[in-house]
Amino acid sequence: SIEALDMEQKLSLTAIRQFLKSKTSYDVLPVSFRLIVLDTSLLVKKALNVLLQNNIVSAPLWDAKTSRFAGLLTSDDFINVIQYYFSNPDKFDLVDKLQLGGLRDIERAIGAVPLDTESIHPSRPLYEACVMMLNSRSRRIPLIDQDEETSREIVVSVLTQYRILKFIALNCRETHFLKKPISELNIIAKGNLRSCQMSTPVIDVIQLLSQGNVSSIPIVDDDGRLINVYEAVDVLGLIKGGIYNDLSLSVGEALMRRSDDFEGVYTCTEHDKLSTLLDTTRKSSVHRFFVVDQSGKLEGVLSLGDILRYILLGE
Amino acid sequence: LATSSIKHNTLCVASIVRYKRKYVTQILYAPL
Amino acid sequence: AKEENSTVAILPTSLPQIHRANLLASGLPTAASISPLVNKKSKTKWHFGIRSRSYPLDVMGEIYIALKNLGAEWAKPSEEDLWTIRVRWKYDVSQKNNEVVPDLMKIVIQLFQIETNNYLVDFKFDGWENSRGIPLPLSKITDDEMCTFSAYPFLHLTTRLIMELAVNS
Repeated sequence: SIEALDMEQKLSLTAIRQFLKSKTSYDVLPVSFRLIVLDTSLLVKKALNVLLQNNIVSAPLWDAKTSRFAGLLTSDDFINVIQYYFSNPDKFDLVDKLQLGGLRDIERAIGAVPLDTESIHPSRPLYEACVMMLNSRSRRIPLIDQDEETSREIVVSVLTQYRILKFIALNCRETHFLKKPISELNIIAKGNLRSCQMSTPVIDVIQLLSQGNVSSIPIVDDDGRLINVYEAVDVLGLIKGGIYNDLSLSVGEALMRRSDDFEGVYTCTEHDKLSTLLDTTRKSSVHRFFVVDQSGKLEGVLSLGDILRYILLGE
Repeated sequence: LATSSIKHNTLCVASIVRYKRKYVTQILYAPL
Repeated sequence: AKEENSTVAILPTSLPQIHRANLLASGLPTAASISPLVNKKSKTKWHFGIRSRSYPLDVMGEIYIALKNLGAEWAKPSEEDLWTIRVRWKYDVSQKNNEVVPDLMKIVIQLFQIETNNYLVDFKFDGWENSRGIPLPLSKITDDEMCTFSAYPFLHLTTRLIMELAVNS
């Protein structure tokens, strides 16, 4: 019955929150893992090679002069560089020789909102990191400890929304009882969704990403049916391919750069349940869910942040 | 210390460190 | 149990191969010239330390010259062990409210022979001292938690030494 479903949903959320309060961020870390860190004196274009070579889209920065953590390199930084170059095409040399330590200047030059450098100690409750995550623009939370002898910072790891949801899906059997349709949870982003068409210039799509502080822009056809998505991380491929002559491309052409191991865009309908979506997160590296109707028409988007927010604060 | 061949004028060094009961391979990329 | 009536799916037109085929079919002139990014997952090949085929004494000489150029100091090697260098390297960072932070890193550099004409220079972190000779506060936390060790200063100094060796050679 509706009441039973409701009650089950509430009890499951309570149990999952209890679980998140009983664990620490340290518990999410695998027994053995690697962490790639970039020295701030590295050139941006070299750092891009390192990210692509290691199949990662973000990395912590380390400033050897201060021997301290210097924030995170994310796709937002590359979007800033593209926007800066688009506004200053004569500054090719500066962009080509730009070091990671210079990205903050680029941010200021284009008036971009600086990324937060919030971090948390690995021994703090995981619930705290989750709440901090909700307010983080970078959608990542670095785990920072201190070297016991020298009090210097240690970047232990970086938590992402995906890793947290996957940890919940793997360890909380209560996720199977989240059976209410997502249409009833009021968590789908609908209404004035920023979207574009296949022929839209990629630079306009990048502006949409930046202005909307979103990490993806759906691509629809003339009938509003979803046909693809341009993601912030696709910008790395654009730069790698030599952005300087690709900014005139349409977003459809820019997507030709996507490597063949791209898993595809996940869709769902508003009849789906969180139990199913979390199960999908457990099995696949999903970035978000686009909500479509029976005919494939775009209705809304459900980001990992929306799901995490509901789990922490919903109902 | 573990090192990898210098590529694109970028040096990559690493060391495996025990962090409490887990093992982190800390990898640093720096310009040559 | 299999999730009943799930409608989660992967959008077929978003798969790179299908997207490419659709775009080429639409006859866009530039589409054919844009190749997908080959995300070659070139597995990083790791080595211990750095290898050398030079004559052992030459290798040691190069290392001493590099250390000298970088301002590091070293203990006088003992006669019986010419192939180990005990280095002390000042790594000063602007510390907050002049807390006593150790600023002298100790590294042991040792030459190993792998096989004839094939040597390995190994770098090992060997703790901290501070240049003002103030004794370090004893580690106040249990041994298990002791391992909050940041490798980055060690990694940074070794990259500088490797660069110096690479540039000199």
